[in-house]
Amino acid sequence: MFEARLIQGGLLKKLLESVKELVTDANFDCSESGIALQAMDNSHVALVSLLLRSEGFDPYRCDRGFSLGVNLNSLNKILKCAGNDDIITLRADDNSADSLSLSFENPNNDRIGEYELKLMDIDQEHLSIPETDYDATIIMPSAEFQRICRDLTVVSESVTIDVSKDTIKFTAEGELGSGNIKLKSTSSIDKPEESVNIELGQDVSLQFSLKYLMNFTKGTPLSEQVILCLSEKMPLLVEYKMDIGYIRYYLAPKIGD
Amino acid sequence: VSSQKSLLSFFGKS
Repeated sequence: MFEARLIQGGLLKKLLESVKELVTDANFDCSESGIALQAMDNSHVALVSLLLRSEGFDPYRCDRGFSLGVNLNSLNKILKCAGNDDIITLRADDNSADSLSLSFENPNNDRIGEYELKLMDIDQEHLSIPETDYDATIIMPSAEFQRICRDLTVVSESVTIDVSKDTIKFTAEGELGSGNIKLKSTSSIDKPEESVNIELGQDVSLQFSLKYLMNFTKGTPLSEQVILCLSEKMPLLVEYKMDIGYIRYYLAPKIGD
Repeated sequence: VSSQKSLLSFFGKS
């Protein structure tokens, strides 16, 4: 028996919006500790990994671990039927369940919507992601990161990210010309969510596809801050933390031959 | 010229 009731149902709606562009089908792996999902995009260039901890639900019940195979587009369509302030409850009987029940209660508890989503068998490759000490970790406003990706898309399909002592620089070069945006590390005691924090072990310079980064920024509504972790010749980690867990995106770099 | 790498060349299957 699996049951998870999320008071802030709107969070689940935002989460689905932030993964559906990248991944079509995925397993929600449910266990005592919470709900996890890991899936790569079709081209094996990007990966999304999300975790919703059991403590974030009220109540949360999961007798034993199992996977719910979901078409994310279909789930997203059903979640659009929930109000932003609704309480969302997910239910499935056991591992052989062929559907996921969803109920949407409004805040006054006088309107309850009930839906069933057919589940599917998904044979998914699971990657083991090593613990990494990154060369550079940047915490910055998520809206700023979104704007930079959007702006540089005008110029090129790729962006080079250079991190040095107190600066992160995003550079794009294309047929029409070039552009770059430099952000200096700042510390705003009054508004820490607006500051740019750079932790640097050694300088890093890496190139990434902007198309994927634009997809990752669908996570912007989930958190005011985004965390970028970079190491030379390693995939980039883009993380949005939530009270209840996180969503992490990994992107393989472009490397010169 | 740089080419897009696959994640599979960094992360192993578990």
